[in-house]
Amino acid sequence: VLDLAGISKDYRMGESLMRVLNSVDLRVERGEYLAIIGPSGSGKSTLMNLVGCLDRPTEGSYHLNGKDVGELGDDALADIRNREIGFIFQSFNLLARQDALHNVAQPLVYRGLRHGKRQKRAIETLTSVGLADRLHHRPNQLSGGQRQRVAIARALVGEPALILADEPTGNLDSKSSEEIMRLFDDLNARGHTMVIVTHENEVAEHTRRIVRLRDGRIESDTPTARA
Amino acid sequence: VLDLAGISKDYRMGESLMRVLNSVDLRVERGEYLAIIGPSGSGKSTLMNLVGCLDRPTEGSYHLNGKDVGELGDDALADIRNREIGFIFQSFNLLARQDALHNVAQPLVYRGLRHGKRQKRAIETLTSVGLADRLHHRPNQLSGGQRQRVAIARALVGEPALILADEPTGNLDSKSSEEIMRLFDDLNARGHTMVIVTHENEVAEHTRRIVRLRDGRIESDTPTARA
Ligand SMILES: Nc1ncnc2c1ncn2[C@@H]1O[C@H](COP(=O)(O)OP(=O)(O)OP(=O)(O)O)[C@@H](O)[C@H]1O
Ligand SMILES: Nc1ncnc2c1ncn2[C@@H]1O[C@H](COP(=O)(O)OP(=O)(O)OP(=O)(O)O)[C@@H](O)[C@H]1O
Ligand SMILES: [Mg+2]
Ligand SMILES: [Mg+2]
Repeated sequence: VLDLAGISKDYRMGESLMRVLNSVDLRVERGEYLAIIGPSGSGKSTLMNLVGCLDRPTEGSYHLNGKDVGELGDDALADIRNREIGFIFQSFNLLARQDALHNVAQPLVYRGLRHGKRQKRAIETLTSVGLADRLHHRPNQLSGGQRQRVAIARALVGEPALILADEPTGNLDSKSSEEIMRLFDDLNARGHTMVIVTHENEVAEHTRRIVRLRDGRIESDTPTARA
Repeated sequence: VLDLAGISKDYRMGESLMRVLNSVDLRVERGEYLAIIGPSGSGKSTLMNLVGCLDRPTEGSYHLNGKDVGELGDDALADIRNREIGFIFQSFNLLARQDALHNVAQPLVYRGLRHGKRQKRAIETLTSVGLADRLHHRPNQLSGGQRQRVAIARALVGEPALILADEPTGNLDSKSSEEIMRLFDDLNARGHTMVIVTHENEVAEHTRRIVRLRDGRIESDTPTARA
């Protein structure tokens, strides 16, 4: 379902060019459960943004469900993002002036659900991450871990086939973390493809395959004990 | 050095009042090394903001170095914040349009250091958190863990007597995390008072006392094995 070949990404810094991803090859089949690990600055979020169609590579090709993403215009790319992918950002990216309920109901607009159905789905998903009593809080009226859980709920509410989570438990205590991992396990058991960037071993241990990045390259790609 | 007595904090939500801290008593002596732990939403960041003079309690008193903080006007409070306290925010709060070097040199302006000295100190501190080669990157040109380390460097650069860290390693891999904890251990060994909110046991194990919050109250306050 994901086929990245020879993917490189450069950023311009003043006069020079910084290569932050270098010749990355990665194939992920439907229904896989993957962790991406590696040091701070090794390129994990950059890779996730490419996989999530939020950015384009400098070199290489990316096929998503057989479609060559490089051939698609911005509108077609936005369409894929909204329908097929749920993205949990490392820095959450919530709408600051809307409450938790509105933030989580938002993706369902693209799916053509009417208002009552959107509200119901959003409330269910917020309840599943423990925020039933925070529906009407705006992001600046929420704790760090609560904002993180709103970001998680927003990515899951439309039950997208591909879920990309960039450090989804960084601001959570171990109990909230375990609840989120149980949600993810359950989604994967029901056929969703899960790719999770994490710094935490406890999270990586839930997956079946670990891809390790270092300095923009894949250093290793191995099954876990659960495979 | 920190004396909180009967501290409560309420927020208004529409018609009702939410009590998020409830009668908190906390005394911290000079040179202590404390962790504050507890579930997401239990009031840790709210408590840190009160201790850091970024917010005022609804009830109770707070004496910092013998001064009654409740008696001080906003200017005096800002003065204390800038000179005596280094604060690492859970969401970093960096200046978006300035590079890492400028962000870290900023607090030294309040200490009356001239430009050359500020640059030198800022470069040293950024080097100590592993960012010597990222001085001229702005926050949106940095990874999540790199932004976190800029926030850490900014809090440490003026070597303030009191360091308050709200989840300082949430976005860091274990190696970067250990480097930061060694920095903190070293600062405490040199007499700085350290208060660290954390969800990670590995971090709490470096401290000598653990205060546990639950639903806005202190549930327990106990020495660690290192005490
Ligand atoms: N817009 C940009 N311009 C220049 N360099 C950038 C830009 N964005 C990211 N970088 C650099 O690219 C590298 C990889 O960043 P990335 O965010 O992918 O790292 P990461 O593996 O997610 O790190 P972390 O674990 O800290 O989140 C970093 O060294 C960063 O400084
Ligand atoms: N401005 C506000 N208005 C209303 N409620 C608020 C406001 N700010 C915070 N809260 C609520 O206060 C509670 C405590 O928030 P706080 O940020 O202190 O939690 P925390 O312990 O730091 O959590 P985390 O571990 O998730 O960072 C939360 O339940 C939050 O929803
Ligand atoms: Mg990242
Ligand atoms: Mg917090």
